[in-house]
Amino acid sequence: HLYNNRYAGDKVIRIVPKNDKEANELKNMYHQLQVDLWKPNSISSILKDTVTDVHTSSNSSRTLLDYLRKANIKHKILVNNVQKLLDMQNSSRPTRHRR
Amino acid sequence: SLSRYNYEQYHSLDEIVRWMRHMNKTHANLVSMFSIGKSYEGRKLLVLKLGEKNASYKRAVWLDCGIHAREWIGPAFCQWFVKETINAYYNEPEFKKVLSLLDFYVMPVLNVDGYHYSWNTDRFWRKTRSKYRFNCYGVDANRNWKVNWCEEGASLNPCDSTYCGPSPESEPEVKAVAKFIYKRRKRIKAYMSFHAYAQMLLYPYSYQYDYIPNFKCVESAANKAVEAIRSAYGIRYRHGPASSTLYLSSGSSIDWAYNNGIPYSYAFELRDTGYYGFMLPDSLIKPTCAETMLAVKNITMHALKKC
Repeated sequence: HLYNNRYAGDKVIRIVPKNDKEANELKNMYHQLQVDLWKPNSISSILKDTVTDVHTSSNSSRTLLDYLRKANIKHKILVNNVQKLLDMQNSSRPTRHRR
Repeated sequence: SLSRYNYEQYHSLDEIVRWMRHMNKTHANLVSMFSIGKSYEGRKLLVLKLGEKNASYKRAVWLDCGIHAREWIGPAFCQWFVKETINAYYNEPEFKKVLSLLDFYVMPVLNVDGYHYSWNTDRFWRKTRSKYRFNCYGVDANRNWKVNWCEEGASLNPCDSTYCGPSPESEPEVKAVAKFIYKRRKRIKAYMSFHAYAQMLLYPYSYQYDYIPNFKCVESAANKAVEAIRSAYGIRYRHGPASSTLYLSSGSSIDWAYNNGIPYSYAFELRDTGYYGFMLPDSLIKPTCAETMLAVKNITMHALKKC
């Protein structure tokens, strides 16, 4: 596994807060979970209707997904397992080019 | 073998440097490689100059890739650009003329320390690898330029991904590029920086919502460039001022370049829009680079004309 399998179970989730309340709650959640924010670059840029893409660890994604379901916040899992995707992309290369 | 270098694959920093040396050696009539300084961790900051070597005063275009470490499609494009430009010199008479009139300065990896770290340790690292007084590493190299430094959209917290640094141009990489471009600011007619991901073509300002003085010219060139992108594979790019099209951010390279007299200053946010995000697969390198090449050619031609 690439990167010593550190991304096993990590997810990338897309969330678009539909009002200010959701946006603020999401910002708090991101701060607490210390997510890797892919979009936008900064938590402070998140407002109502901002497309947010977050990369979260396996544990944090469980917490985040639980929260999103309970709060009825629409979300989409863009990448279900980051490690799997990275390894798959590597294995699709010719053997001599694999990392 | 470097003569069969695979441009449809991502490469390590060492491989990119070897490739640059190879291009310098095998296309000496068109390519010259030089260092503009050293990174925080002591790596050379390498630039390729592409253009016919003649004694005349030549205008120039600057391209940099890899400001943010995890945006690997950027360096992949810079390498593609070099390859295509050399091919075009020999196969397209119009482009041969362009290379007699102007030079391209191409910096395939600006944030060399970050790219190396992303390749080997943390795939999603973004910043440089500098460390000052605090416990966290790295500065956002696109918040570190001396233009409304550390205002909106940047952070003074060293642990944040948009940390602006302890001072403007604190990062040796940013300082080196700024010094190089500033010295040649009268010759350089276009500045282009390649990032991912959003499928956007952005121009100043990033730090405020006001329009730039030559908005019509810059907007017109951007409009034609995104049409050129779409003509290749039908991929739609949005375009506009960075502040309103993306979000406010201060200390960015495009604002700095523009404020220092470079009339056409753009940031490309390449593919995709989130399906793969930073993990754009090898199979999409070719179409992404091919469509972006059309846009860059378009902007270059526009920058050579009066507007």
